[in-house]
Amino acid sequence: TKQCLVIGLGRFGTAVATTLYELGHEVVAVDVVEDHVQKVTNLVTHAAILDATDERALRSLGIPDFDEIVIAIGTDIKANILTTIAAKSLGARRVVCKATDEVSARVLEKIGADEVIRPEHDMGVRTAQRLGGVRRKDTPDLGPNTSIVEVEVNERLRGTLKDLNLPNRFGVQVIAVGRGGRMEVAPRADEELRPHDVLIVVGDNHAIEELRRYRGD
Amino acid sequence: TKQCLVIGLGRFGTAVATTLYELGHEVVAVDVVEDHVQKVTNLVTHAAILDATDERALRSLGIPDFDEIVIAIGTDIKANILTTIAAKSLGARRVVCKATDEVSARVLEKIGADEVIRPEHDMGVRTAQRLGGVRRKDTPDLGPNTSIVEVEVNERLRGTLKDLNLPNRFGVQVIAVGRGGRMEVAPRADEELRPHDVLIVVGDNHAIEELRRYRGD
Ligand SMILES: Nc1ncnc2c1ncn2[C@@H]1O[C@H](COP(=O)(O)OP(=O)(O)OP(=O)(O)O)[C@@H](O)[C@H]1O
Ligand SMILES: Nc1ncnc2c1ncn2[C@@H]1O[C@H](COP(=O)(O)OP(=O)(O)OP(=O)(O)O)[C@@H](O)[C@H]1O
Repeated sequence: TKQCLVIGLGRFGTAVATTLYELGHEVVAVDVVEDHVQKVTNLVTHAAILDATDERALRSLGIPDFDEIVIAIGTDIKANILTTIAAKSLGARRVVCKATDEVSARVLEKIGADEVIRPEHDMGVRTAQRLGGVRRKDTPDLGPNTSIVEVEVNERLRGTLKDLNLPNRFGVQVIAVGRGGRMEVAPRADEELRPHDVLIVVGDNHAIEELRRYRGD
Repeated sequence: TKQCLVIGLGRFGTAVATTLYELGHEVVAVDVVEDHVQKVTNLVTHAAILDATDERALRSLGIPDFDEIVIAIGTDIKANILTTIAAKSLGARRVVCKATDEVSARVLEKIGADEVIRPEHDMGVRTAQRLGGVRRKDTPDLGPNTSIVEVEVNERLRGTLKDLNLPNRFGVQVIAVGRGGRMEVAPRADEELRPHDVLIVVGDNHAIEELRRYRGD
């Protein structure tokens, strides 16, 4: 499980904090408005009132301990920028920032944000892709127990697909093989695999974990 | 290509309208504020200033002609509700609404919205799923020419998978079969298909179009 810090508990920040917690991660959630903190008290590991632009207060949270830091302050772009700079200088490993527009997004990228999300805009693009028939790579729902993942070929996965016999040994099916940026769907069984080829594999989540363990993950 | 109407050109509505247009669809975009309309004039098929709560104005757009109607009015929930009711009563085939909170979302569903999106909240959930390591069904990137889609079994797709022989006839692979809420991955070739089964199919986009056409889409 990951240690996550979420700063700013508007609609976006609250959804990030509570969903990470439901997935079993440790979540610290902070906001400068008491009401916003109250709403999530029982839905995260620890909630606190804190002004993230106060560098001493930020330092007291133990910034380097967090795997992910999400800065979900929107309207007050100055506070978002100050908090991002402070977090990075205190040793934050990964900072994900929310931005309200393209200009703010570019500034946040320049000052070191590892990822910038524009919730309204990004959701608008995804919605249009879905309505407009672009086969976004959101696979049809295979149910909670099944997944499609990438598995990179290493020395444990030598030979041809026929040699490896993944369907019988692990119960997973290879639906495509990626090599050098090109993807071959429904690959031939006698194709010799090479290191760094990427297998696109579908199967039950436990079967996929088995395969990953076998490969040495 | 689809005929789409987007009402309300905030960040979400603008992203929906311009992305649908870039994907090659016909897009009419309207807003009550002239400035918002000006910004998209060259980015959609047709942009107009219009108050969507004015039923006569709405009627003049030819509501039944649109495949998708997106109502992206947020803060003024009354305007959103009035517009949704008016669009449905004028014969709208599909209405997708934006909502700013859960209560509004429930009201919009009750009055007939076919789909309700809460951009900040929904993007927060997706972000947490990605950061939190849930294998969201976002498949690894199979490249722009390959897709994974659902194809519902109808009278054109009778018999067993072996009988249908989809890999040789269309160049697509069936990776799972869904029936009554359950999903069977790596299905047996002699499994007799039934109407309303859902085939999860992977293949080149042209091959998938072929299969859809054969099925009668
Ligand atoms: N310096 C700060 N320290 C901590 N939290 C802050 C600070 N400044 C603002 N916030 C909080 O950040 C949150 C998000 O701010 P924003 O202005 O983006 O609100 P919002 O538009 O309601 O967000 P959303 O669109 O996600 O609902 C608010 O809850 C606000 O109280
Ligand atoms: N009756 C109406 N008819 C047409 N457009 C309307 C009507 N009422 C509001 N709008 C428009 O809807 C758009 C979206 O409204 P909203 O209040 O959600 O703004 P917003 O919060 O900026 O949106 P976003 O979060 O997507 O950026 C605005 O551009 C507004 O002018």
